[in-house]
Amino acid sequence: CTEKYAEIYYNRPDVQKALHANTTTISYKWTACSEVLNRNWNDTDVSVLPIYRELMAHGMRVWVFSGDVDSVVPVTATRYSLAQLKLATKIPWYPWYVKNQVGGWTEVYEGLTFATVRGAGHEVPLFKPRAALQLFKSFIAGKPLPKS
Amino acid sequence: EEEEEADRIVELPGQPTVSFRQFSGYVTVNRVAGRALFYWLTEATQNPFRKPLLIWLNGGPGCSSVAYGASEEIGPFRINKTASGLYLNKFSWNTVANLLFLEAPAGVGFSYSNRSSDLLDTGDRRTAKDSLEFVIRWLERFPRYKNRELYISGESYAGHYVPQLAQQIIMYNAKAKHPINLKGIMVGNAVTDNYYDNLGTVTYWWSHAMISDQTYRQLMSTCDFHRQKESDECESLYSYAMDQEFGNIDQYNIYAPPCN
Repeated sequence: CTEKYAEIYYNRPDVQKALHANTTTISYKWTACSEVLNRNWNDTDVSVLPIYRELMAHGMRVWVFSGDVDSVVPVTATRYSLAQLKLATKIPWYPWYVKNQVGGWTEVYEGLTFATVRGAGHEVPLFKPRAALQLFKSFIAGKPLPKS
Repeated sequence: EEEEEADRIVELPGQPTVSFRQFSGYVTVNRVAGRALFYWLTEATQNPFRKPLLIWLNGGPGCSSVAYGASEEIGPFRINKTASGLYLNKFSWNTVANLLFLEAPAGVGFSYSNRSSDLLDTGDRRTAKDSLEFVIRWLERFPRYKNRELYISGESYAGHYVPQLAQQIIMYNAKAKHPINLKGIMVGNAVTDNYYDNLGTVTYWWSHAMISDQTYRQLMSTCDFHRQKESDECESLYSYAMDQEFGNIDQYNIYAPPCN
């Protein structure tokens, strides 16, 4: 329910002052999600897979992770989508570890790394913060996730 | 430097003492419409001058606010139960990088547009262009980050925002005198491909025993996952699955207690 705390905290005048926020006194309350924008979203790409291909062609590091207990954008959705890229495997599927526990599973493809985070929901760093930090460290270092 | 200092956060209400610096404020991305995006920078705990810069975007669309990434995921602070103050997140990502949270597009969180119609016709395209404009102008305000390694990350609908912004930066770099040093992207539980996302979602629901065989068969035979807007029959099947078969669960974590 942490989102509820945010709805209170970020509408406090003293917090907005400290953040230099709401300086034009927006006519509506601050809220975590804008229903108006969400309901009137004007244009959306049918697929971003073509952009992945373009980024990889430019040598960008592309990592995709998935908390495997999320049912909104679940791990099966991500795996079906990534399978369309038909990437060659560089490092075959293996369990990755954080603090002697399986943090999830991963496969390193040519140009893209896919990793699951075991037991994490949609907001991976909220549900598995330690594993998420390890994921980020490996991403920034450009190294495969730890094998032990 | 004045602009930067004007954005310096002295201390947030109820914040524990910290060693890293923070900045927040607005960057105008469209003068004519009066669109400005709100950002919050929490610098790295050690050697901020040497650490990379990470731009974090949340999803929605319409939910890329500081309520998520900054306040309950990767940011250095968590909001306490009474919203009276903050406590430290010991697994914050600002031990590894300087974190730049962006509320995008205008209309989300503190980001605003003086042209109210903007809230009714914003989409992927404007969001990507405004976010690129933000990055260019933000780097003017914080020139020490101009050549820093830049990464972009996010989750959910930011599965669109993140690669689209990266693509905009690559196009900008092709013509720019001072290219932006973008190194990579990382996305989580990311909206990626309409057809395969929908197919994978229904498959997950069935394989995790959240829906019946009958509902699974009907979804697979009635819905055309290629379509942006599903048919009424398909929509009502989705509603039936969620309302009648899921039960009172948190769809964002099917094994966690729901937030009632």
